[in-house]
Amino acid sequence: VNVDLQKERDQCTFDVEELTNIIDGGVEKTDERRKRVEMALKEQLHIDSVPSVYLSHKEKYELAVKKACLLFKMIRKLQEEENTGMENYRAVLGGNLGTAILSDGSPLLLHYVMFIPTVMGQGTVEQQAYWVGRAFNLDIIGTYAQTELGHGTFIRGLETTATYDPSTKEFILHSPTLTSYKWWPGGLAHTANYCIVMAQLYTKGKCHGIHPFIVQLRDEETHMPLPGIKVGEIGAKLGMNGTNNGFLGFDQVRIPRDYMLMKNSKVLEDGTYVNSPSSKLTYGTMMFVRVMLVNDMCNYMAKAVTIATRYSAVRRQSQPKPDEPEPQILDYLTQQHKLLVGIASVHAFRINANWLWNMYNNVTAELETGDMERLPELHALSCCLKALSTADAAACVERCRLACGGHGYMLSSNLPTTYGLVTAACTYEGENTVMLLQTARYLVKAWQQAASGNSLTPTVSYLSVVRSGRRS
Amino acid sequence: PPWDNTIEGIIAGFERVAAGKLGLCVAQIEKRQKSGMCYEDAWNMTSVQLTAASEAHCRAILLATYHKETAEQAASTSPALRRVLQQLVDLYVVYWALEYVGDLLRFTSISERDIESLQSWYEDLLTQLRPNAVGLVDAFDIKDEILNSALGAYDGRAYERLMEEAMKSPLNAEPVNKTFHTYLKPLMQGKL
Repeated sequence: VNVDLQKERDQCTFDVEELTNIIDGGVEKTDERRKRVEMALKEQLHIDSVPSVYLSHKEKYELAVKKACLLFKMIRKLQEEENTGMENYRAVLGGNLGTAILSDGSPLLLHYVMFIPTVMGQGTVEQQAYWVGRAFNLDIIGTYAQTELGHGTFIRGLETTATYDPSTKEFILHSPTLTSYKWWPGGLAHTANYCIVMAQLYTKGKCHGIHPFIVQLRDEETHMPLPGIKVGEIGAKLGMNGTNNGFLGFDQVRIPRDYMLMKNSKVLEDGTYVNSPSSKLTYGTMMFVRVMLVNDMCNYMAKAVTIATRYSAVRRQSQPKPDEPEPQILDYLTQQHKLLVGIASVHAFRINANWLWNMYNNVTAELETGDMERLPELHALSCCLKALSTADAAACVERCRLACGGHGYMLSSNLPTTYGLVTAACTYEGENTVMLLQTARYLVKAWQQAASGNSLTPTVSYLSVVRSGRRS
Repeated sequence: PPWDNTIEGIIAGFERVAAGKLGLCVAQIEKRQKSGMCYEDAWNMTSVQLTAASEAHCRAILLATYHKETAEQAASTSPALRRVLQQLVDLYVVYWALEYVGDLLRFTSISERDIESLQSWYEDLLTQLRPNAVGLVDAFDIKDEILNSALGAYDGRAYERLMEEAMKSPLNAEPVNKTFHTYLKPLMQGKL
């Protein structure tokens, strides 16, 4: 071990293991995580004969698929041995471990973080029984397509149509324009054979807004696109080039009636539309992913500050005092300013991510009983925390890169790749400005409620108190 | 209310900033509507301020939650770790107070002297945390194989690893690249 780094470790004033346990959520959780990591590393999936940065775009995808499949095999083994739940999938695929093995992202990630959760959250019990089992076993590979070439977050503007035909009891999926093509979903291009598609539902000549439908894209044996399905890859991006993002168009594609996810709204056999208790329920998957995102950002920031801090202990530069050796760059206050705020940010967002996760679970439990009172508050919070965590994480990783000088610019520092992954999150699942405006809409309503003397939900209750200040 | 230069005071200050910004947005929207603008246009014209209000609200929640939950968490930790966790909270809150100093001046009664004191507090915290910087990142417990960085490995052999990684470049597989014969040599000899 480098002498300077060892000296740093010797002078530490607290028990590092104690803090690790707190970060993980307990001694058992640390053990579980370490076991998982050890198992993954034993498979040697992280070792490449040629570093993937030197591969072509096509080769990167092919390697990503190979690794994602081997990773799945490993998780399946882990599940069989420990019989643990969904968290293994998330921890291995979405966390630091996943990006260590699949540095440019996984083409199977959306299968786990969006396809399965959406079926679980928006499918009927029968639909869940049929689809979730197949998806968990990877008998099918799914993804989730909402964004279109012409529209992103504004989901009312989506153009893909699903028109119910009562004579055959089928929906007809159609892309009426080029701008209605689905655009972006990970795994959509050449990996998934099924997809949840958000489309404008038409029945009995009336539009009922967007609803989720499961659509088969490719033959389960040959993997060839089915008739009427136009599918492909959207091309190289700033980062995440292993995630196989795709486009998707429909030419009058017919699917059975029960392929519409009907936990909330329903279409009966005769085409009668039964409304959902709240249109907001459709946003469930997006909220879930945003909550997960906050946690992911902590992992990326932790990685970046670990790299930059250790390097700052090793690196010596300049000679501020004559006849004295070059100091460690960690001794410069400007360097501490760059790094220590990053370390604090990891803890701040980790704690907020846990807090938001608990709130998400409470609110979704309340939804099961028909109580939707706190849904708008959760939506507003998940939006703004997604925006701030991704923006702060991108700034933190970039600051860490700068803290490493020219060496931070090397791909071998892993800071540029990490930046590519983090900055992507500023855009996906709702671009950050749009997210902040969604929160603003809720805040303005809360302000008006406070003005009318109504009580406010906990996270905005301070508005009532402060409102009586000088500006009112 | 008078400015309170404590962590709790700063968090209350952030709430005041968020509420102040939001109040101004609502007032702006109403003013624009009164001047004949429709609500949607008034909203659009105010949207830059609205995103700032939203961000301030989120900052207030972030800081308050971090402060509150850490206090609860730290209660069951060793005194040495508790001190460091508290220093991190203080650093984070004071850092953001300094980042938002313009807004705090606008919406709270913070004075220039308070800001100077915050700046010194921040610099002291950096110095206090400095000896534990490496310990703090070691606690994230990210294995080298996962960190995947020549600069950040646990053993600190940054320069050796940078060189090892450089040697993996396909260009280093041969001493002379074929472009020398195809382009560089003919160019230098005026035969291209």
